[in-house]
Amino acid sequence: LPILKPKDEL
Amino acid sequence: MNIFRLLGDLSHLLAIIILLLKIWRTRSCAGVSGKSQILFALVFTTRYLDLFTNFISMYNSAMKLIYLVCSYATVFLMYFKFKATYDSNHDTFRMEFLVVPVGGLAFLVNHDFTPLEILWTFSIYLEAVAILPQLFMISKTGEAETITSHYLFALGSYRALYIVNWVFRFYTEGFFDLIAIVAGCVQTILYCDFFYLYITKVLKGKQLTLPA
Repeated sequence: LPILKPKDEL
Repeated sequence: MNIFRLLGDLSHLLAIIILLLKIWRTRSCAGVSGKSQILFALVFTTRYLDLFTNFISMYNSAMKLIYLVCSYATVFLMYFKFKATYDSNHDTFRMEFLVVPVGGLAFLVNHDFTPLEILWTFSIYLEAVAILPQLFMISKTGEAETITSHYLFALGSYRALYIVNWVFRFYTEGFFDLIAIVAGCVQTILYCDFFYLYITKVLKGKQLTLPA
């Protein structure tokens, strides 16, 4: 699974 | 931020506002599934807890707040202010049939086993199926008011635009979030049948009725 990023989508 | 994302967000906002205005202006929530609206309020609540933990942009925070306030306002209008007009006899989908499996799945398949991340994942999975009580209600009554179908069309467009946004982001930034993408595609597929009816009926000026 991809690396965790801040959720910039709504 | 790209144009598809922005149009998707605006389409989502439009859907929420269409529904609120419809209920407010007609003083009635007939034909609207309160179950779907409760599920959407739950989706926003569990997803936007990061309002308190990380700041992305003014746009991001403002939209989150607007979605939250509007979804709670819709639930309030349906279950309190205009409760007498709520069509609960036709809104019989059992919410626990969605919330329980979705909760289990969020525990099993997530990016990181932390409370916020599990809640975020839960909200993504739940959003994918939250419209089912509304679609179920329409299939039970066999029809939807034109304004309700505009609401659903705006909501479905938001999902479709988000898919285009992900394709765009994948090619331009190499960004992808598998959980969001799979759930988003499932959600969009649920609208396909409705899109077909919307284009063949509502856009030709007829009311949305299901074939017998």
